[in-house]
Amino acid sequence: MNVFRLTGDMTHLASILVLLLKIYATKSCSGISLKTQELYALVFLARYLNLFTDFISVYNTVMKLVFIGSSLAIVWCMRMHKMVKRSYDQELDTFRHYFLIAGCFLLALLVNEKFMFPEVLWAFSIYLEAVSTIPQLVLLQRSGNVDNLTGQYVFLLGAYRALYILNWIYRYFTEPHFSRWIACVAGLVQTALYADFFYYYFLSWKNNAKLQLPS
Amino acid sequence: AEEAEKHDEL
Repeated sequence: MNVFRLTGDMTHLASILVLLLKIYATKSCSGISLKTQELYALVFLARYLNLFTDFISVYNTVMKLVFIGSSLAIVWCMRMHKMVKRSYDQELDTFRHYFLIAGCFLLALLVNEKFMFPEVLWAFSIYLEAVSTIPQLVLLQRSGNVDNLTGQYVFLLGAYRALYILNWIYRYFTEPHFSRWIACVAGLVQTALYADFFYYYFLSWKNNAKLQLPS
Repeated sequence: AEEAEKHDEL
């Protein structure tokens, strides 16, 4: 464990807490893409299959349970909770995410570290996470103005993977046989997708103005 | 056999 990865995990946890705060405090999920939440739930389920088979550390197990539990709770809330689901931007959240799932699974069958079921699913979860934010970014562009908590949620979600890239660079130089090129390349794509969001987020912070994404 | 890369990251 290194400082980049720990801050990355804490940033990821913070993004989930901000999202839970927004949904719980405002009883609204306006501006949040249900499709991105469903993709993230799938990412965690596919990636953490080894939850009960490989014990790595208490921290690792606890965080996996938190990520799986919170992502399923958010999807449940947005689909079932009568107050919350009323505020869901159904007509704006129309990105066909099933294509993302199919494409990532096909890619995982072709490009993986070992052609074994757990490894293919792991690669699938890495590729899917890289593109899972697309429905959310599309929704933000369509919905124009973004409330603060939603903006902070998306910012933290993007920042965590950028910190993971620093972690991979650090591990590459400090560990002899470290090679996570699948996660690195996917992580770079994932972070690059946030580039324009980061730019407008920075502008809104610098000018102390409302976060506006050009539609 | 080469141990499958243990995925120790979240």
